[in-house]
Amino acid sequence: IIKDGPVFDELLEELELVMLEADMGSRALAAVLVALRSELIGSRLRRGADLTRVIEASLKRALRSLLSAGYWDFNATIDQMVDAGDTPVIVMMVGVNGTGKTTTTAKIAHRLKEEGKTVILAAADTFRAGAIDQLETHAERIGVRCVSSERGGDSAAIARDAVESAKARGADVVIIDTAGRMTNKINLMNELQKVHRVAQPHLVLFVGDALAGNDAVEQAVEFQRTLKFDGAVLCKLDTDAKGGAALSIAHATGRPIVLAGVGQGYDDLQQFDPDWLLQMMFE
Amino acid sequence: GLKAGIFGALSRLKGKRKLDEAEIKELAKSIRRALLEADFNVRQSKEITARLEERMVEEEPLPGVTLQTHAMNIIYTELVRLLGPPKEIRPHNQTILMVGLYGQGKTTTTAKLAEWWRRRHGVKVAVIEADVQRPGAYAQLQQLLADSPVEVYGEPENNNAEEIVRNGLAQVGNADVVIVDTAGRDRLDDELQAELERIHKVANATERFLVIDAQVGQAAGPVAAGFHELVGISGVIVTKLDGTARGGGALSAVATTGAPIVFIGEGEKVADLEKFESDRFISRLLG
Ligand SMILES: Nc1nc2c(ncn2[C@@H]2O[C@H](COP(=O)(O)OP(=O)(O)OP(=O)(O)O)[C@@H](O)[C@H]2O)c(=O)[nH]1
Ligand SMILES: Nc1nc2c(ncn2[C@@H]2O[C@H](COP(=O)(O)OP(=O)(O)OP(=O)(O)O)[C@@H](O)[C@H]2O)c(=O)[nH]1
Ligand SMILES: [Mg+2]
Ligand SMILES: [Mg+2]
Repeated sequence: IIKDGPVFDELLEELELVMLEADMGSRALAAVLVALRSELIGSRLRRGADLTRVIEASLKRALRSLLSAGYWDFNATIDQMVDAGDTPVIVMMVGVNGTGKTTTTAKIAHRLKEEGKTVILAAADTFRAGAIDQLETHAERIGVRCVSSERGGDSAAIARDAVESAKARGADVVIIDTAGRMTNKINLMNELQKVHRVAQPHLVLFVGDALAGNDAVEQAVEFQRTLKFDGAVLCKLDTDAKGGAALSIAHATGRPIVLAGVGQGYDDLQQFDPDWLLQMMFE
Repeated sequence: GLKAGIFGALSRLKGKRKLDEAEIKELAKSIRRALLEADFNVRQSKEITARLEERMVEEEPLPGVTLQTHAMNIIYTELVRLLGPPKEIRPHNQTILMVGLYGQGKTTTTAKLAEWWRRRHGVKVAVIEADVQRPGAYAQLQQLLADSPVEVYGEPENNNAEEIVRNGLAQVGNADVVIVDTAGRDRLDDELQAELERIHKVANATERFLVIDAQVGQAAGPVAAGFHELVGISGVIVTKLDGTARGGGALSAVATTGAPIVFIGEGEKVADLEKFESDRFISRLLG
């Protein structure tokens, strides 16, 4: 029988450290460990079984179920919507500054185009220096249309124009790239809500940075509260980041990570795989 | 926040005049947990609490000072010690190299620094856009400094970063301060590492600043170590402190490089740059 005590505590603490060093948020981790304790304490330990292995296996199971909760297949979902004639499918990208929204917009557009879909991009970041140039260059390289205006234009108007243009042309998908913004800036979050009301997207994707520590939770919770997103994209998983932010975001919002950004190239977008992330974290 | 975590740990000291060894160990453990939750790395958390333990044993609280306040003061002074003494940059005969991970705020901060020195010191500043990876990088820097007399050098059609730096220095190298903006990179990308080595050789930078986002977590230490190994980081700039992130991870960058934080970014506009002040940073970190 697995007993509560200093031996169990120490093993749990070692695993806790591994998870914290992999950027899993403290609140999510605490919740998982509390559940782990109640699962294991008082349960039978098979003859010859190694307690460390048992605890680790249990932890991985708990983390995998956390990452798989509510999971949906991005590509399959777009396909279903297009096949059902519910076009143009409108996807909206949101997140704080510099996480990878614009690059992910281009990657998704490239992937969908390769599958034979017509995609239109909305350069709805009308604020930041070089933002329109950046997306327009991507659009040119991938070979998709980009709806944009002068810098300083109304973000919601661009989104609406792109949707109108898509309807007129019978395009399959519209992807709206929005400006990065801090969640504590009320006016910017209000602006985003306006873009959302005007564009009425089928899917909202929260784009997070795998390099983020505990702030990933703050960001995700606030975007979930003000906008409700359907899934998250975690970018820069090809860096020194261990990706623990995926667990914190899933735990805090109940929304799944659906896509992974693994580089700066158009092909560096993968369907998110919980086992792949867990392997990376436990290495 | 961190303050709540530390105060929570210290609340058990209420009414106590002296702690025994076991109590000091317990306190250190809960402070360590609070630091980790604020994105400090494991090694740093251990070092800070080791110092806390030593000083709780060696030092007596001053008369009239509670044990709680005494412990808080120790933590505060250890954080100040970690941050190190401030560094003044004289804006003359300087070539500044800006490096860092993807999307940290290097390009925006390049523009901010240029205006900071131009406005406050009336010196001639030029910037060189040596990012050949990101579409629209030159347009971004150009637009940021559209209303400024700062000279913006770039070759948007050239994909050789080292050549751009060489050509740029030949053209604007006579400025009092030249700032070279580079592409975001991670040490795991060999090609980008090699590119930075070449840029570094040509630039002959007098200062090499690591630009790091306040939201970065445990990766800050290894990332900073990588850049330090490549170019020798002489200063750290923490950006996006106007958001919800506190910059705890950035402290690992300071510890790994031994370089002080020189500026902080508090917004997207060119004017949103502040000189680093340790007590402001720490009180924000504590929340
Ligand atoms: N290595 C790597 N870099 C990435 C990834 N995703 C984005 N980037 C890089 O991160 C930087 C920022 O990406 P952007 O797409 O401009 O980010 P953003 O969220 O649109 O930024 P703002 O609009 O300014 O808020 C760029 O240099 C990208 O190339 C990724 O998955 N891996
Ligand atoms: N709120 C806020 N946003 C910032 C700050 N500094 C930079 N940003 C934003 O962060 C995003 C990324 O900034 P960039 O200057 O493009 O970052 P970068 O490091 O040059 O990115 P790459 O060149 O792609 O690696 C942009 O949206 C900037 O406006 C800051 O201090 N506060
Ligand atoms: Mg963008
Ligand atoms: Mg840049």
